[in-house]
Amino acid sequence: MAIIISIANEKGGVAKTTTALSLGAAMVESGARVLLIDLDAQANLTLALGIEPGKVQRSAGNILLESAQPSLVSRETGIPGLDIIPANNEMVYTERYLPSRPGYETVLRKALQDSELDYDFIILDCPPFLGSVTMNALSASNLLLMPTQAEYFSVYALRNMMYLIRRVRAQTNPQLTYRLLITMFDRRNRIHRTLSEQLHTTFADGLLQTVIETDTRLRESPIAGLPVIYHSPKTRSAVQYRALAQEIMDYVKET
Amino acid sequence: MAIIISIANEKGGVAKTTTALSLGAAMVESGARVLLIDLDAQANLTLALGIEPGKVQRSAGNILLESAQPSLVSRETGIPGLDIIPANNEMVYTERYLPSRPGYETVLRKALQDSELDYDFIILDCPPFLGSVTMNALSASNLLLMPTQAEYFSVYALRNMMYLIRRVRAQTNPQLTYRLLITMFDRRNRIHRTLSEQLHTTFADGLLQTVIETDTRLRESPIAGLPVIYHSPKTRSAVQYRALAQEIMDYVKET
Ligand SMILES: Nc1ncnc2c1ncn2[C@@H]1O[C@H](COP(=O)(O)OP(=O)(O)OP(=O)(O)O)[C@@H](O)[C@H]1O
Ligand SMILES: Nc1ncnc2c1ncn2[C@@H]1O[C@H](COP(=O)(O)OP(=O)(O)OP(=O)(O)O)[C@@H](O)[C@H]1O
Ligand SMILES: [Mg+2]
Ligand SMILES: [Mg+2]
Repeated sequence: MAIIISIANEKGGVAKTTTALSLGAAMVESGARVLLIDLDAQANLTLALGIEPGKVQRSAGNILLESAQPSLVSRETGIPGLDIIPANNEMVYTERYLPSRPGYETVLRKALQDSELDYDFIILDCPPFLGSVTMNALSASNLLLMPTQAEYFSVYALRNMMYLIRRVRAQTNPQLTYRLLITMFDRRNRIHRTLSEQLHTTFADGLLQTVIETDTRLRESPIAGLPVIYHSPKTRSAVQYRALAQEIMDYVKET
Repeated sequence: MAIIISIANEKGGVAKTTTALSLGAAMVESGARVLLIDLDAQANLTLALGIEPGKVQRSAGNILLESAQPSLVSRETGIPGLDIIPANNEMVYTERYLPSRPGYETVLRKALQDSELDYDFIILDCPPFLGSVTMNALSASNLLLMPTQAEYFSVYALRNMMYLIRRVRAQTNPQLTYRLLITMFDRRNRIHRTLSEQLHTTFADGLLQTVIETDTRLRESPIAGLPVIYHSPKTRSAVQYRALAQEIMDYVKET
């Protein structure tokens, strides 16, 4: 049975998509089989692999609204061992109509359980909105990975995230665990240093050891349609995302 | 009648909230009366003015779902001439239940028309999601201001935004105009320079002359609960947001 990881945060622009892609690719590089699922109407994860969302016929939306089978919607990427269930901009309708399906909160979990998917990890990229789609992702997951910037609005967003975790554990998924990841970190910036210390104090073990620093290669690699570890294998963020993959794989082995 | 400006973009983290706050404050400084409306469940605009969203009883959500009168929900901020209709995290329910109201797309426009609001400008901060709340904002607006980073995912998001503008113009608001604002710009970054040239070519007059550069004071001012032009009056971004206010006020005078 695959380990399912949601990458979610209500705060926008904290590197959710960048983390889903880079983590998935680094896991594949270490020998794992990984399925990425793009749950965001922006379809940035799909785009970052060189797939044009406007040409995507069957998407994650079909699984959520019409019970399409995941193994029939998934497709290969240019990277062996890394598959994707893409998104298109119909996902915004999914957010609106999904709540009218009975038991809508566990549609994705059920879909991922009965399909013939044969992966070690399934990684879900979520939109910056805590609606029914993100709720589905958390209900289906073993682990919630929350990328966060060391900035004021991002840190404040964690309050709503912790509230959502408590709700999901009480309603649909008592086993849900979480980990925080500091992203886009600039060690020369005083606010980043101060708020990251605050996160260490508040979250202790909940905060991953790995920190992803700012790296302009992460702005370039999506343009080339490649994860950063293939586009710029030696750059700082590629090294850090490989370390993240190792830390996550060790963590899930223990739990 | 007030000029209504939406600050919206599906892409997360492009400085929508920072722009709504800084632009509003700069307009007040030049003598205008301004009402800010926080339409995002994250309630970052509310928080950035030192108001605790958890303690907000009456919010923009009450106007949209229960037809509360805007002038009874608005409140003063610490800045004379700048009022706010705050948000709290109930706004996520607004997104879900608003579509069941008949004629839901123009609820906000009607509310802002019949109330006793006496402002020169009303500025709407939108969530990073193109659902019913953002649709309401655009239906009520004279101008859509789209902050955008000069980065790949941000530029791609403009495709969905232009699609939404065409839809709003066809369905509820033929008068809607738009302007693009480049934010968080780093002139030393090659990707930023290349993509900003591409935006100039693609959008021509649709792109504002003013560019907001990266400025760490914009990370500090929300912590103090003050707009940047009051927190660090001489910093680069304060000067740039004042120039933006002038450019916008000139633009609306002409149209
Ligand atoms: N470590 C980093 N250094 C520099 N740029 C980064 C880094 N991580 C991500 N980026 C860039 O920052 C922007 C935001 O990242 P991304 O789109 O992955 O965030 P997101 O949380 O998925 O956003 P959204 O909320 O819109 O889904 C992108 O343009 C991305 O290329
Ligand atoms: N010009 C700038 N220079 C440096 N930091 C900035 C700048 N503008 C905004 N920021 C910071 O970047 C982050 C994102 O900005 P902001 O929250 O305003 O974006 P947003 O589009 O409203 O995000 P969301 O999509 O979550 O609503 C914030 O931490 C903010 O303080
Ligand atoms: Mg994303
Ligand atoms: Mg915002």
